[in-house]
Amino acid sequence: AVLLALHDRAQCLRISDDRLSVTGDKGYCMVRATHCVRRGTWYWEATITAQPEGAHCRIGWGGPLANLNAPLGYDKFGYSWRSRKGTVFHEARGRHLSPGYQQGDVLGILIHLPEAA
Amino acid sequence: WSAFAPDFKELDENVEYEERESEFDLSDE
Amino acid sequence: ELPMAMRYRQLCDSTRDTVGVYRSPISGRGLFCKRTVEAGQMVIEYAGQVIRSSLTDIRERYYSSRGIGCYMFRIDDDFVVDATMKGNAARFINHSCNPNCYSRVVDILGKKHIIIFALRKILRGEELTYDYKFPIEEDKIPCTCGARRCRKYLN
Repeated sequence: AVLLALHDRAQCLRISDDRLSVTGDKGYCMVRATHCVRRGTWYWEATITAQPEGAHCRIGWGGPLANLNAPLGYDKFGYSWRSRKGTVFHEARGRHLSPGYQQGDVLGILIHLPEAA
Repeated sequence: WSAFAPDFKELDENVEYEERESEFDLSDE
Repeated sequence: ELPMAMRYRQLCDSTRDTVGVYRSPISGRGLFCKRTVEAGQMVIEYAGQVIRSSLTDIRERYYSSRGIGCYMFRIDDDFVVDATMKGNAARFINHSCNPNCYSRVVDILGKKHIIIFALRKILRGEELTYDYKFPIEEDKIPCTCGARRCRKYLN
């Protein structure tokens, strides 16, 4: 099963025992999943089951070199979709994609990679 | 002085900085 | 020998009449003593905004694009004190600040503070920073000591 990685994360983040939720209170930083893809077209879904007051997140695809102490999409190694205002980010540039998403929404995240890795 | 930034604020001790959600974005939307 | 927390509490109000800032022809500005300080005494805290270290280069770029001199001091691998927009006179102490003073990160009631201590007795009127070692701060002097934790620049 795809889970949140225990060690591939910013040191100020805490992963829950079931490894499906992450909490942090030192500003925006990142945790990667336990599985990665290298070529072909891949798709995964996330359901927002809870959203504490004022909590926001950025979800998407991040490469091994993405800076863990910054939000996903801050550098050129990540693409993210933000819950606040539904903005998508890459290299710290935001572009409007959709209205914001919140608790109860199901997000689909797809990536196309070249076949020849 | 040039040494003091515009609207420099004198502090007696450290203050924690509350990071904004858009802190790392090139321009906040 | 008071415990650190008590000495720190006294520091906040004693700093103002201990440390003054003067305009120095060499490095623009430096600190001097307004009253005699005993060896080992707390002189001033390097006060400022405590930010995550991953924010430093973004802020440095921001300040230099606005021509604002950037003053930061690293607490540990995770946090830096940014004294550029909010801080105190200690920001003019370059990271060496010897031979009269030395800097220490002190944990007081669970919070880390960068405190400048007097290395020896410093007389009234004497400067606190080693002012004449470095020319104007703008041009950095590369450090070739090769030490693991070297900060690459002498000033």
